[in-house]
Amino acid sequence: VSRLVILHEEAEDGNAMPDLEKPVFGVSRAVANLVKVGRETIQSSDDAILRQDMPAALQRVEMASKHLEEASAMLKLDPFSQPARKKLIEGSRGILQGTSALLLCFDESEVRKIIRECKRVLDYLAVAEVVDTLEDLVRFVKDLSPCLSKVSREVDSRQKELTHQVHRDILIRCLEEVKTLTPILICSMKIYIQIHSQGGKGSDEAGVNRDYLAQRMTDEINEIIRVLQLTTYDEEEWD
Amino acid sequence: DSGEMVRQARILAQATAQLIQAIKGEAER
Repeated sequence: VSRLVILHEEAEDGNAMPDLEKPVFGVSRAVANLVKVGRETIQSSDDAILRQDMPAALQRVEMASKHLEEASAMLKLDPFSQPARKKLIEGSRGILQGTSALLLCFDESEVRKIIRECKRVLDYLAVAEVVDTLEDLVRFVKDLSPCLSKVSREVDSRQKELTHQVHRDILIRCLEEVKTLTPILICSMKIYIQIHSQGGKGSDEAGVNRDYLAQRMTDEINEIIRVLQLTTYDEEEWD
Repeated sequence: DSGEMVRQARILAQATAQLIQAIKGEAER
């Protein structure tokens, strides 16, 4: 866009603009397809923020496309038209900024989805300290496992998409920690239950150990949530 | 489909690049 602005200023010397009908048509068609997919995304999403923010970005892209069509029509009549050149720059800028806003809105929604799963894991971890029978432990593992697998899968595919190396590394490290700690936590819960049910000594220590492990996992998940959000802001700055 | 939006945005970016190229090509001539 900045290059276009320079070209526009240079064009004050009176060069004729070419017929842009074909490339503008290409942009209009691509915009129509993007808007269609965008509307479908809004319809099918249960994310209130996305439903609120995305229509404005779609509108921006659509409006920009109209500007380009108008500019193209004006230039056909007068290849030296200054208002047409202005519209051309406005339109190009609108397409790029609108698309960027659209993708950002979508990306933030994807991050919120992962965070929602992370919070489910946090909810389960908070229950660890009240599990005092083997039956409850089996239930706990049954509930936690699919949720944890989902978080692991989603965070892993997210880190692969990131260009920010430091954030990638933190996510990878946290995920590894969570994977390592999970069986240790379950083992500590089992030990606590066994000691507790026998009324034996060491029940308190076993409980402290279990809580320590649950807390460490909680910290790692919270760090994942923090870094997932950081990434979004960084990309916004980058835009 | 979450990938579809990114795919369509990419197609639009290509179309926009072609448009800019067309404008640039002429203006630089």
